[in-house]
Order: sequence, then C-alpha cells, then structure tokens
Amino acid sequence: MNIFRLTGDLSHLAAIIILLLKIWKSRSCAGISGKSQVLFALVFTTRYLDLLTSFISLYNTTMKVIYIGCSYATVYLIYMKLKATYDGNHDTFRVEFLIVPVGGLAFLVNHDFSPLEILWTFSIYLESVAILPQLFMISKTGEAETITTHYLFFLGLYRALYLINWIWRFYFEGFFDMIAIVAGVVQTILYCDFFYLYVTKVLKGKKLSLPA
Amino acid sequence: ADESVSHDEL
Repeated sequence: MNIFRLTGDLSHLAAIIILLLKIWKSRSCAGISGKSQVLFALVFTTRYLDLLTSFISLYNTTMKVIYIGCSYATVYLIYMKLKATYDGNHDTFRVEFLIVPVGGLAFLVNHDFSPLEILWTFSIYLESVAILPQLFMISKTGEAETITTHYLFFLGLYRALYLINWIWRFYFEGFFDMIAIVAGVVQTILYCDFFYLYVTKVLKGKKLSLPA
Repeated sequence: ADESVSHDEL
C-alpha cells in the first residue's frame, strides 16, 4: 500500500458517496446515466467474486463490500425508488456495443483462462469504458449539474492516482499488471476532455455547459 | 490454473 493507491481508493470512495448522497438528498437522479451505474455495479460484481475465495486484508474486504453495496444502492435508487426522475430519454448509449467487445477481449487477452480470472479481466476492461454512457449523456444534453461534475472529477482522479501507484509499484516492488495498466491508461484518457472543462469552468464557479 | 495470479488492488 502506498499513498497514491490509498488516496486513489479514497477518491474512488468519495466519488461513489458523492453520487449516492446527491441522488438521495435531492430525491432525484436527473442528469445521471443509469446505464453507467449498472455497468459499474457489473464491474464490481464480476471483479470482487474473489471475496468468496480469498482473503487479502480487512481493508481490502471492507472497501470491496462498500463499493458493491453503494453501487447497487445507486442502481436501486435510479431504476426503482426514484424511477420517475430518471432521464431515460437522454440515456441512450448502446451498452451492448461495450459489453460484447469487452467480453470477447476478456476471453482473448487474460492472465489465465479460468472463469474467475476471465470475469476479473472483463471487469477491468469494462471499467475503463463504463463512464461512456454518462459522458455521452452530458454531451447530448450539453450540460451537467456541478455536483455531477464533482463526481466525475473524483472518479477520474482515482484513475490518475492509480497510474502513479503503478509507476511506484513498478519501481519499488517490481510489480506490474499489463492488463490493468493498459485499461487504466485508456480509462484515464477518457477523462482528459472532462478534466479540461472541469478546471476551466467548474473550478471558476461556472456551470459545466457545452457549446451548442 | 495459474495459482500465482492474485489481485490485491481494488
């Protein structure tokens, strides 16, 4: 455990909690892509199946349980409890275009051809693109609530910190996981455009809106 | 199966 990974995990946790609290407090999930949230729930479910087979640390287990729990709570709020506020008309990204190629790739490029390992690989690849429905929704409506941009910022920050963590681990532990690194780089790149808008607009007190 | 594959990150 190094400081980059810890702050990365905490940043990820912050993102998840910010989103859940925003939806819960405002009793509305307007502007949030339910599809991205279902993909993240799928990511956590397929990645953390090792909760049932191996114990790494209390920290590891606790964080996994919190991530899974919060992601399902978010999906529940969007599709069940607060369904009336869900903006499905703007959430039109075709997720099969992500799931099918990502599933195929997980079968072809993995560390070990076993069910758990293929599901882990699937979750890594899927996480790298799971935010696309949300970014697509923002590009479609041309704007995002400021709190939603904070959520995206912490989610992107988590990825950037994990990249530094991997550089650190490579130098000090000789550890590297090519699948996680390549997917992590792809995922971080997807946030770059958003980071630019966040810094130039949201941090200066303006609402995030895109030119028509 | 390769038992050495372990994922300690989140």
